[in-house]
Amino acid sequence: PQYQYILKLFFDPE
Amino acid sequence: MLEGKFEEASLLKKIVEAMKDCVSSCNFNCTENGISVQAVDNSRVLLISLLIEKDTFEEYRCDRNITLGVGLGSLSKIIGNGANSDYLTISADDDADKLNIIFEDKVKDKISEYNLKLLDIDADLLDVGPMDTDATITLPSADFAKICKDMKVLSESLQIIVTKDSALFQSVGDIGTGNIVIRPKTDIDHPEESVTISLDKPIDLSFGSKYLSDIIKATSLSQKVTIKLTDQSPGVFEYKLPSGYLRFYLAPKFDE
Repeated sequence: PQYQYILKLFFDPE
Repeated sequence: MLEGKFEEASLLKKIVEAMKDCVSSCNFNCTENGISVQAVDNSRVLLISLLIEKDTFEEYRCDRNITLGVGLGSLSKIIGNGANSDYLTISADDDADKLNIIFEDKVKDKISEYNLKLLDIDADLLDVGPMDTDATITLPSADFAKICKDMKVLSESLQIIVTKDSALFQSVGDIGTGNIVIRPKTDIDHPEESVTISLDKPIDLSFGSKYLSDIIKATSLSQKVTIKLTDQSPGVFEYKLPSGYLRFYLAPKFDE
């Protein structure tokens, strides 16, 4: 199955 | 004091229509260079970045940086009252609690004035810096909208696979599968129909169809859309304004 990344993982790694 | 006059109300109408189903409210950040917005949808998957540069306006002044918290549904209702061809002027005093909206009919001697109550929006911003791009596709925005709509009937995901000479849009669902391939094409007589693909690295990414449905609401803003894709990174979908842009950053899906 596929899961959805959220943007925070890419733009705000802290 | 902020004052911005649009040559045609239709431009702001299209911008608001493209944004209001993703985000219910957002801050309009006004500076001497123009107006910008960054807003993220409730599920934190889709980010909107809007820049309306000063040159977009017939007349523009902003004496001091101000932030206007706007409910997009409410703004949409009010600007829906003006005709597309009207002049539309938005203005606000420094520290204002309302946005003044004036329509001027270009033929009749008619001026309509509205006030929109502003909101206090506490939004946390994401640090979206310049991104590397592995593949860039530019195609007619209407074609991209149709691809997204057609593929959505099959699956809640749309897979985009880009190779040197083609972009493949693929959906695999319970009822069946769909594939649409586009290739680069130069149309000298109708440049807006051209398709370009530039590639540094092959791409295979999946995106949620429901978010793509929101993105393609911007189709009327520009005849072309530019899609920038990078391996395991958000896709960027850009609709150019006469001076500025409306960009969507969409987080990809990943396999277990």
